[in-house]
Amino acid sequence: EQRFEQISPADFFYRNRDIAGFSNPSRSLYMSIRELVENSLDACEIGRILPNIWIELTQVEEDSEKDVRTYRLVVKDNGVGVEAEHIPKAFGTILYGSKYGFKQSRGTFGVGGTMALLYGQITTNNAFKIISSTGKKEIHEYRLMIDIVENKPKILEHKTYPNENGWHGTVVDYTLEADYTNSKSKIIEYLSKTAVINPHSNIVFIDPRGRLYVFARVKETTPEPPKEAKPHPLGVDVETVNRLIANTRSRDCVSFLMNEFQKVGRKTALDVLKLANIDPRTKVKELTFEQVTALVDAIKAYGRFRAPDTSSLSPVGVEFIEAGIRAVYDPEFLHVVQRPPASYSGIPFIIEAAVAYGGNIPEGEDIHLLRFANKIPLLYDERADVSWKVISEKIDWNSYKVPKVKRLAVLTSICSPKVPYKTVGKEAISDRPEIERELTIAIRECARELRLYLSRIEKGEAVKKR
Amino acid sequence: EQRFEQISPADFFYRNRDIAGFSNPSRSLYMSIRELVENSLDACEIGRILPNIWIELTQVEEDSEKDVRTYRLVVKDNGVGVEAEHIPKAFGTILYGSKYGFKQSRGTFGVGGTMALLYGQITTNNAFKIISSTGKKEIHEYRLMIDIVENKPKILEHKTYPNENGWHGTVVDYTLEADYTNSKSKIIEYLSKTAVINPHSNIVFIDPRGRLYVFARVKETTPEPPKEAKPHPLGVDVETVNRLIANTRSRDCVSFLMNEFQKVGRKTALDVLKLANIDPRTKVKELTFEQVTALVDAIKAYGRFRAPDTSSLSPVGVEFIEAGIRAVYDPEFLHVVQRPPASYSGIPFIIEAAVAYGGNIPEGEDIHLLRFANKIPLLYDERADVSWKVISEKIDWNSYKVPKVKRLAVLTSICSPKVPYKTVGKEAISDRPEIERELTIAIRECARELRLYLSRIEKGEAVKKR
Ligand SMILES: Nc1ncnc2c1ncn2[C@@H]1O[C@H](COP(=O)(O)OP(=O)(O)OP(=O)(O)O)[C@@H](O)[C@H]1O
Ligand SMILES: Nc1ncnc2c1ncn2[C@@H]1O[C@H](COP(=O)(O)OP(=O)(O)OP(=O)(O)O)[C@@H](O)[C@H]1O
Ligand SMILES: [Mg+2]
Ligand SMILES: [Mg+2]
Repeated sequence: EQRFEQISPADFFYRNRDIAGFSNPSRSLYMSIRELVENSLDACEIGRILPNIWIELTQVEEDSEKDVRTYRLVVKDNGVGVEAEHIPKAFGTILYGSKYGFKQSRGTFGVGGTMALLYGQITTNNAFKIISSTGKKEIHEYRLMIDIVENKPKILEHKTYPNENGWHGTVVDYTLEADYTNSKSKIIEYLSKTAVINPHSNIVFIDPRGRLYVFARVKETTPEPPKEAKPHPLGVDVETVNRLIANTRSRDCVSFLMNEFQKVGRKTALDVLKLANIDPRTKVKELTFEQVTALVDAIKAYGRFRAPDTSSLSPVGVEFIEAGIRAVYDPEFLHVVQRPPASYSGIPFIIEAAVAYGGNIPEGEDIHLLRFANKIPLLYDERADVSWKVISEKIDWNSYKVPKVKRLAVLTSICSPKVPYKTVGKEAISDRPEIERELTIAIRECARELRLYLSRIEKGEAVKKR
Repeated sequence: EQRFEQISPADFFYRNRDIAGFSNPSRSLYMSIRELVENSLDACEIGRILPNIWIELTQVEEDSEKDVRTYRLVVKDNGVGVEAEHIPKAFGTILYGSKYGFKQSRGTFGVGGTMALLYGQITTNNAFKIISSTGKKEIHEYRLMIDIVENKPKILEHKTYPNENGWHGTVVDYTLEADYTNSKSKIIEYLSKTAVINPHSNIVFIDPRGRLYVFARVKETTPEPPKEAKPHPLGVDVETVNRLIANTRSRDCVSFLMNEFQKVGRKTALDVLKLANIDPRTKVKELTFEQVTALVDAIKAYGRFRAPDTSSLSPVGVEFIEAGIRAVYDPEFLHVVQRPPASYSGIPFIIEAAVAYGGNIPEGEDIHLLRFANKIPLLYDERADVSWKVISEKIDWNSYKVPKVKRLAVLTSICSPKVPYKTVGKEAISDRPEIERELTIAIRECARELRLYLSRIEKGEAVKKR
């Protein structure tokens, strides 16, 4: 006699914290800081604002011998802020967010920021505070808790202040149980790599011991921001087409295909409709279920669409990857590649990669792999990532004259409106064949340059010996 | 100007299929079969029924050159079935299920079966059929689709038949796009390992090439089924306590603690309430938020609770692990260990482990690792699993006289009402310290026996030489 229940998404992540990356007190502190910093960087990017991000972690209770203690975490940014009516749900509801469109952003699930606050609530039983303004006349301050069973915010207090200086931004202020001792090095690594890959951002971190870490801006202009794109027809399924039909303002099928998809011109639209046996003048909202299925099959069969539009992408840039690697490793050799845009399942993406050798790269048998996705450093689950698969299985480093004991670093970066993460914790990327292929081509190009360099070194030493 | 949206859990898993393990057509076929087979085994376990599970995969479209084709998948079991009113939601709603209690079962998220059907729907645009009966007067047949935006079932058809033979069980019948060629070996490995670890089950698989695979029952009795347990106080948080208070029939705080938790007697309850500064006669439903927080802190501080009750656990059993390994590897040496029950964060669990050497184990530098969780074989993400961490970092095999090139297999099994999976796809287990410790102790015990065996072999060969 089975007893059935429905649970809310907040309840799901409360019961299965490990799935979101909040598995222990040190990993949870790392996750909390990164989720909030990524939200702040997204908020600045939307407004094309030079980011100033402030992170302050202070110990709350009296001195403790244990590693796990209660901390207060405050993250403040000068981003576009959140409108008052959306603040409670943005931070108090799981699967609620502004990044569900088809546009490159760090956030994608509508989970992360709320999850950090949920973790704080269940470990310290305190409410959290959100202060935000979009730069208009008022600053709003909310004291909130999360109703986990209902997946709703509980508003305990709401104050409004006049915004005399036209401030815009967001402050997240709450307590959590955490282990800073065992996550400190990962947190500092995350912040410094974030600053390297986002050189226009200012990041300040004050740690519980009162130490000040400053990652200063080295670029005074913002990168070209990503743009919202229309879906590409390749890889589209009936669910997506049905939603486009429900929301479209187009009346007939030809204009629907041309307006709702990228890279579909009049001729292409007519060819696809012919293949689907649909009269082009049919009203798109009157298509039957069978006709929509036939349309999707025809799109799949047609296959001759132009490659996806890539104006939606905002890559890191060869010069910044180069500057960042030089600052960290001061290598003897460095080669950076930006591949042309490609696509997987109709989703555009762009790969950038670099290989560095010598200098201050620590010596060893392993390759130092630095991974980035939508300008986020990925520091965990290395062996599950497609980049690791490529450098360990697809590249024969011996054939590029790389010795067994070496000083070798590889950097990979993917930018896309939809990065295929393997987990909600965003630490490893799925080995989609198209992504694997692009990474392999990019790294091989760098490896060939490395081989030329190592050959010259070899010849030079041979000459010296004679 | 951020545009906010809330999405349903079905929409979340539709957009992020990789998170649920449905990343490509071959992995998706593997996931579909395992999710349905695990549901069938759970359904038989609840009713203490000897499982008869029938899996039939047939190709739907005409011969195709490509690996990815349309298949029809039918999974039939003789389990307890699903009551008519629950069928649509059980299969058509994400986060709806009967396994949210505190009891060992293969299912835990309320996602898997529905996800398999969702994947079928979006790749083939067909409805799916569910036929089920709980053994009573009627058999119910539903034709359903999933409204992904709303996370609700759409009932296209509902027929009822008289149940003349008193049949009980469930049939799941649907189509999906899949790649059998590249998942066949993993599917067969999954079914054979499932049969080994569940020796009382009969599993029949008919593949698209018409081949019949039969994994026959080797045990005519069902194992002792797991029981529902009460939460243990260690590791409880305010959220859990608030829910217990809301649902309790206890009136005062002492009886609340004694009735809602396991291992709390009258003295313990009074001690905890004293530590929390709460009058024992207080009505539990009248406790203030501050008092509930104080109670949770007192429980944490008290710490002297007896170990969790382990009657909720249903381990595999040493004899079946032994029989299974002998059948697969016919090893020269085999040692199996069942640890006493333990707990992590107040959740009971039990570890069983085995080390096998020689015989038909393939030779190599790597150890063959067989992992099981709640009697489910885990075949992916080996390097992310706590068992791999233990055998590669915590056990020095050299010190047990194991040569570099060896024939070595290790089996690990964990049973618990809440297995800390790292992903929704249930392939790797988190390295919770208590679990890591129990695995290390169990494997070391087996390794010590192996060393004795290898020493005897060594001595015997030394004697022969002289
Ligand atoms: N610092 C901030 N400034 C402006 N808006 C914010 C900020 N933090 C959160 N938000 C808003 O709250 C929403 C929810 O944030 P949350 O981190 O939970 O999800 P997300 O960022 O959309 O996705 P992900 O789970 O991948 O992080 C965001 O989409 C954004 O609109
Ligand atoms: N073959 C079956 N026989 C009886 N009940 C079933 C069967 N398949 C599914 N169910 C019911 O449907 C519910 C939902 O199944 P689903 O696989 O989606 O989630 P789950 O098994 O509870 O958790 P998980 O996501 O971990 O598999 C189950 O909890 C069970 O009650
Ligand atoms: Mg976010
Ligand atoms: Mg299931």
